[in-house]
Amino acid sequence: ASETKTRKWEQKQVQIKTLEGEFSVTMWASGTDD
Amino acid sequence: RRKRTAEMEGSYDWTPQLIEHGFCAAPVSCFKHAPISEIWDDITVGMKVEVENTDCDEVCEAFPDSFWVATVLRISGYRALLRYEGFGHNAEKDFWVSLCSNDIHPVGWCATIGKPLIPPNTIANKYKDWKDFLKRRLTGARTLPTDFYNKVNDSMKSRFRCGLQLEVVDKNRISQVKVATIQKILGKRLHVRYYDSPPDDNGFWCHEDSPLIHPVGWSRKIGQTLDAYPDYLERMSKKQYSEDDATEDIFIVPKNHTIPGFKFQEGMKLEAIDPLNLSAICAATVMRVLRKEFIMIRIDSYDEDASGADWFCYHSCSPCIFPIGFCAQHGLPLTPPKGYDPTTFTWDSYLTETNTIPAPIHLFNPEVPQHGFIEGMRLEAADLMDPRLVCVATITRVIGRLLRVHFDGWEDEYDQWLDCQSPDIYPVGWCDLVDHKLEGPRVINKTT
Repeated sequence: ASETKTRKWEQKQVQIKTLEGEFSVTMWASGTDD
Repeated sequence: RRKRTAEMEGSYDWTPQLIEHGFCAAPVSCFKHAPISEIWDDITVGMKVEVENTDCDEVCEAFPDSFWVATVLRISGYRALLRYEGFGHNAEKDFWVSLCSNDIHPVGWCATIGKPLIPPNTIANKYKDWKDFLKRRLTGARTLPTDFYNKVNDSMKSRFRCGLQLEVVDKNRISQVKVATIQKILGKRLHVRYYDSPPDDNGFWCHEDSPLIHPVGWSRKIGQTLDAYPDYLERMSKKQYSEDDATEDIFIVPKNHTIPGFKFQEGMKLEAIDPLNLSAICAATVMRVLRKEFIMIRIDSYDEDASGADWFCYHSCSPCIFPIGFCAQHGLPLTPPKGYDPTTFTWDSYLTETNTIPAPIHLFNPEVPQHGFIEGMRLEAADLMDPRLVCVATITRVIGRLLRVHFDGWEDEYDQWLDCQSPDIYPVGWCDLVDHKLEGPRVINKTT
């Protein structure tokens, strides 16, 4: 627990489904621990 | 969706207070022991999430639990104010959720389980094709990490389990520890039962990071008085452990900050939070020096008790003990020794009269963490005089790392001085998150 971890914001492709059809967008999400 | 337990009946709901002008909840990141505290700064206002769409009727018949995208407008503790995407400045359908509940999801979650997003009724006719709108609103925006709920679940897991045996400060004789067994764990708070307690005894509650609990064999190692059954004493003397013994590896070890060659000594005077009245800081005496930097102190204002039953064990790095003059330096009232008048008491004359010396300042923990708490912040706090209760509270004073926690609706005499890293304080929404009952502010019924 005392380890220092750095978290990054990462770009990710996110799939969206609507009644009109599917598409993908690029969003940001907090990423993996270093 | 979580089932509400019977214990949650009557639990206080913060929601009406969250929208009050000036309401300020202490941020989750201030509570290092609280679930997902370490990643809390990754959750921000403006972030997009997928959440159940409750503004629907006919469409919902085809999709019984439809979802839509919402934006986080405000964060208060674990609670967030959300607005469905497409409402613009219309606050009509804004709603509060618990950010760690399974009611909200990262954007993209619905598509992974084949659910289409369905716009709320109020705005359903605003656009012919919602794809373009959502593309514009979501591209480049932030959302929760896909593994968010794994992180929430992992951070809620206790290091302990029911049935483990440990050594716990004896609530009826604070100078000793007593063997106890964990009966229940709720939000990493342990409900323990002393080995010899009668059936009507409610046992004792404390957080798993509490300095009041210790591994088996601790008292023997430290030199603290232990109350245990004969078989336990025999096993400890032979260092024979069972699988139901809570061992050192799952306890918090106090950090040692002492300078080699300098130690507390018996008879030294200091100021200390009264373990039996946490609203008071009192003149105190080091009664015994134990091993591994633990000391037994006695509050000088207590009635005479030659048995030593009222001594209390603090680690020398405890943030609850202070060098003499601490209260005067910060304008706080000091409870003087028994028989002394608080208006005329001075340390100088008391030290002379008792022929004692103050504990040198360099023996005390000088660390003041960057904690982020400020006066007026709201939180949930265990009532340490009845620690099965967690109550709504406000920080009314901050002195370095020391916090004065006031229980809403109660007189100041019930306040508690607590360290900023105390595991007994929690963010707004913690009780709801872990299914612990939250005691609301005391309401006094006024009769006319």
